[in-house]
Amino acid sequence: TSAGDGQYSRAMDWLSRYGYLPPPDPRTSRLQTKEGMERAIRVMQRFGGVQETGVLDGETLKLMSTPRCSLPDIVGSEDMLKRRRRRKR
Amino acid sequence: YALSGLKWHKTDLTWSIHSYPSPSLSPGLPKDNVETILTHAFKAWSDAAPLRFRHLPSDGSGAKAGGDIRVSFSRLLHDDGYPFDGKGGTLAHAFFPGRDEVAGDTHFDDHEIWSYGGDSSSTDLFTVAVHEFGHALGLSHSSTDPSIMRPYYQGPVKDIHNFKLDLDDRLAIQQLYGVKDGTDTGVDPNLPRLPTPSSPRATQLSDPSFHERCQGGFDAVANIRGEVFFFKGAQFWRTQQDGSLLSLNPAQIKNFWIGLPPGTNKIDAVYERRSDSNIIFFIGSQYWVFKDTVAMSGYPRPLSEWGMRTKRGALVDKVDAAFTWAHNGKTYLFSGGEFWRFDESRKDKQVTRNPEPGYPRDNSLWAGVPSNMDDIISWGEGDAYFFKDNFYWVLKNGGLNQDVVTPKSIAVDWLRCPAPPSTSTPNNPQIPKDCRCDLRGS
Repeated sequence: TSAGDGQYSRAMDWLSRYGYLPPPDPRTSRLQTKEGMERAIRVMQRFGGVQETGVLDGETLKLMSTPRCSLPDIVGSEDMLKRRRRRKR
Repeated sequence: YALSGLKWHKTDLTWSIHSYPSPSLSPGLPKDNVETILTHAFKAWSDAAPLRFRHLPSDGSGAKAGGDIRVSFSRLLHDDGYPFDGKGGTLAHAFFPGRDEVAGDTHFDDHEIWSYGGDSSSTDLFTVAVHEFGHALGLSHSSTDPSIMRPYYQGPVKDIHNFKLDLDDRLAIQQLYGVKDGTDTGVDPNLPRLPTPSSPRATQLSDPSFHERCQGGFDAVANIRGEVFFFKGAQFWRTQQDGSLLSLNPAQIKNFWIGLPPGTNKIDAVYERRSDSNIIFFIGSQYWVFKDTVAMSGYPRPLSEWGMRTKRGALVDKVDAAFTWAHNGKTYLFSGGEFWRFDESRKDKQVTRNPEPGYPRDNSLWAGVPSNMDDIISWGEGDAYFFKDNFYWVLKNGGLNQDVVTPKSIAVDWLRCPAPPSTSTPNNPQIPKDCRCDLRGS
């Protein structure tokens, strides 16, 4: 795997973790479309106050590596319930 | 601002502390200070809305105090679906109000170096606590700047005694709990004064690896998979892509890089090969190729295979520094004041490994940087970083002949060491390669 692919994969994980992409579903192994990823990056960029480019540019990667709160930025009630169920299991 | 849709249906709230920051990592924060800092953080919210916060102290029996908002310092997996991730990354989280057992729980990552008014090598507890208590009261992340509810850590707020929430945050909390009238601060008016912020220097000196890490003089420095490794003796430190140090304590080379000879206590140079992402180690007159963290079979092999001959025709028996320059994708090896350039994109690289014609050349061609560097990496936007003793010099992308290259401190900028009280750079000589000043004086 090239470094570029690794970076893309880490970014996808980051975007899922903070609510910009739907969380991965192990039953369907849903793949993210290029458009979906770009849309998520744009929302993340708008939320974070950096230029909206839709691509993983240096400023975006820097923001993704900035220390932060672990709660998602886009919170769905479904997400919170899932996490609580996971904890109980 | 954004609201979670959840709130407390009361305005008198209680809170308690279940655990404290680990004294070894956050020595500047005794328990009393933690309590005072958290009390001030609650006060920020009760100054803006009609809320009252009452601290439930431990009864001394070891029994855990309860309350609506329970604060703890935890590491990694801590059974709430939001594992922490070691130093950096995620710092803390809190659960929104409600009847759920975790509602109001506020957790701080105990792998962080928590401080009160510390420098950039630590994380300000007050700033993060105000943010997390915002969640515990029902606020979500805000995209507004300024807002304490922005998800990213922005550094410490200036003065915690006079801290006031910004408009966005005041409107958010008032939307949930109403507008405050009167002067009741909602917390004990006789709050103890916090001492002068702890000196970051004192904090760092308590760290046992401080001297080794902050003295500089690294055997080798390498950019591997976007992280910078600083090798010294039998150990190494690792700085992540965001500039944070993975740990203040060094890791043992033998425990991480599997396949080097037992007793390895000095590595001359290391670099990651661009064509296949393998990692090349040079020790004395031999070299090893690693796939990830394990040496490939058939190594070590003799350095003579690289075909490096000095201008006098002698075979090179040791490499001082090695790096691949992002500017042109070529690999450079340095030894004894000379350097050779290699094109490793050639498909026959495994068979013949010869320098490009016209080499060696003198290190002095890299104007403005020391000619006998410890090691070099490509970093940032393709810039070349030269490391020597406890300083580094940056040649901007493609630049070879920059007139003035100001040295900066490795210890301060890369390894979370405190800035020295006086100047941190050597006297800036006109010809830095002739510098004879005490580079380790920092």
